[in-house]
Amino acid sequence: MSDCEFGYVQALARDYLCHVLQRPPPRPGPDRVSRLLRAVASAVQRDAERTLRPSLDDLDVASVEAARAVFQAVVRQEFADGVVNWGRLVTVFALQGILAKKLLRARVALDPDLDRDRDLDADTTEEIACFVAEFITSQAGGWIRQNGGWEHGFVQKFEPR
Amino acid sequence: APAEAEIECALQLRRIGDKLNFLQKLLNL
Repeated sequence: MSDCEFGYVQALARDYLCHVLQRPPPRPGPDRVSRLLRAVASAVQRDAERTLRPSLDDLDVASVEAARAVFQAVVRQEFADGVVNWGRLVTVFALQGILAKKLLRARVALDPDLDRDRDLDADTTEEIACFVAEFITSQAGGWIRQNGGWEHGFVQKFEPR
Repeated sequence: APAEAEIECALQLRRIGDKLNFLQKLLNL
């Protein structure tokens, strides 16, 4: 599978969600791109959660449909100037992680009997990974291909020397 | 139309992404 295709990006999104939700790593374990994306996007997510706290508190993410609507509104606006770069693509994964955590918290708040550490169900995480991959491949697939793909362009840019 | 909070998030993420991209570019020089 090409590293610019929907399935590849969906697998990256799925792996990052597993990392954010502290699920056991998939088998086989994450590859080099996934490991690097976990590290970089986690750092960005921590920074964004702190910087964006007032705005994030105003976002209502009580369902996967609401998460999709917020995601699409935010990324469309973020990329509205037509610029794509690896840094902005990393923020898309960080946003995915932020919305997944907000959705999990909203579900726990709605049902206090739920364990606070309860995971999102598999269908929900799959839907999230799907709409993230749809955005990235449709809006940035060409740019990613022209810039070396995930396995060369992204790794070359972010792997520590 | 996106709500104010969504616009603010988008602009902040754009800033964070561009800054990250710039810093990595410097590191790779």
